[in-house]
Amino acid sequence: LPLPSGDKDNWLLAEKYLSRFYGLPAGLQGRQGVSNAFETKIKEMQTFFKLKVTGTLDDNTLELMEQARCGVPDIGEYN
Amino acid sequence: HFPGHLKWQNNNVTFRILNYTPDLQKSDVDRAIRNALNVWSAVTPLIFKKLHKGNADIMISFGSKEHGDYNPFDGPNGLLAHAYPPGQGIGGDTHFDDDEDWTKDSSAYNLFIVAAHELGHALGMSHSTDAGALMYPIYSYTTGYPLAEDDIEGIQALYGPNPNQRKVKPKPDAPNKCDPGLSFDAVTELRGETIIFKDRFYWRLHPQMPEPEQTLIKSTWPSIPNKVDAAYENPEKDIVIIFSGIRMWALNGYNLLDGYPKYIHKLGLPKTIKKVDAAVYISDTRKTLLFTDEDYWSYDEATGTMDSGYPRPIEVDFPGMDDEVDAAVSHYGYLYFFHEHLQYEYSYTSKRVLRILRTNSILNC
Repeated sequence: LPLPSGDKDNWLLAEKYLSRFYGLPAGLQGRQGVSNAFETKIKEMQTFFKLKVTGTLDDNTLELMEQARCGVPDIGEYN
Repeated sequence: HFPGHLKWQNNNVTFRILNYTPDLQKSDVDRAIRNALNVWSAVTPLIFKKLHKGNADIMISFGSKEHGDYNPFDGPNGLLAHAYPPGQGIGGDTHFDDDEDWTKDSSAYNLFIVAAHELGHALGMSHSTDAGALMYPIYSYTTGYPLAEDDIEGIQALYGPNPNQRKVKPKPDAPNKCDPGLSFDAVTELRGETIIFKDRFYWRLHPQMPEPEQTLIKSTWPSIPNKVDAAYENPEKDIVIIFSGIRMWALNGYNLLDGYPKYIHKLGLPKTIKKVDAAVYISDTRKTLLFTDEDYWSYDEATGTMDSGYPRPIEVDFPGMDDEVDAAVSHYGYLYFFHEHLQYEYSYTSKRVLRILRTNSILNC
């Protein structure tokens, strides 16, 4: 089913966040459902910020993604 | 650290400020950058020399969106700045997003704080998972000495200590919720959530969030001190009162109410009382109990006055309790008194301790 637009924005934000700061490979995500890579990277981010590791884009995780921050990645090399 | 523990091979590091943000005086930017570098030179042998032309190790500039390194900024908020680890060329270079409002205070993004963080990267530090560390990736405005123990340990692992190190007082690391010796500063309810204050942090427990969330007090309430002594919720007035020293603040939800802080003596406490250890609202009697040292007081919320006949000794009216209380909260009709690493589940009606648990069992430890 097509995502409601609010979800879609959140989804795009999360995808961009994870690719910028956690090395999520670009372009791999299908729009329907969670790919393994997406889930793995969300778990990495939740572990880093000591959030509950759910592997899903829960409210807490999304709220943190929206906070002002430094542009250097949290994990992985900075090329 | 970055993979490969990238660092400058020479302790004399040069920097150059290529351009300036229109948000601040040139001298303010110079000072902010110099103070940010001094944060790191104070605890390492590093010496920073300013160049006014040519290529420096650390080239500092302000730019917006795509600004020359194919690593674009994103307009206001979001990404604030970035920096590159030590190395030739772009290595060490530090860029600030000029779509942000840069300030010298807490009214917008404080340039000194962001610069100190980014220059940490330029010296070889990567991000910390400690919410109280300068190298934590999320911006928060803090006052006082900016480095935490975690930051100092990290930079000295790369460069060693400053041989002439002036005594610095680093911020303690964030408390570990499962430390068996953990004690609390204050506990209160807040619209169905439980807020637990410890040092500069608070944990937020939400019924649907089994994992407590740790946050800096000042990132939510910049004007409240870094240390909270006591807190209680009056659900009927929908306010939470937070005590620190001889002052108290009022929250409605997460918002600070105008007209605060007020002195705790406005409640009717004598001037000799300098600190409230714990506070809890008893909904049956509409009284708030305030604990100070070995005594407690009873404040009538309806009349706004302290009941006569107080203080009374805690030990006398709460049999089974230690004589001092760090924090108190009311849950499901029971009182929970916290003292050091233990918490006492107390029945206010039958006047006795029902169970003794570890303080941090409330944090799923």
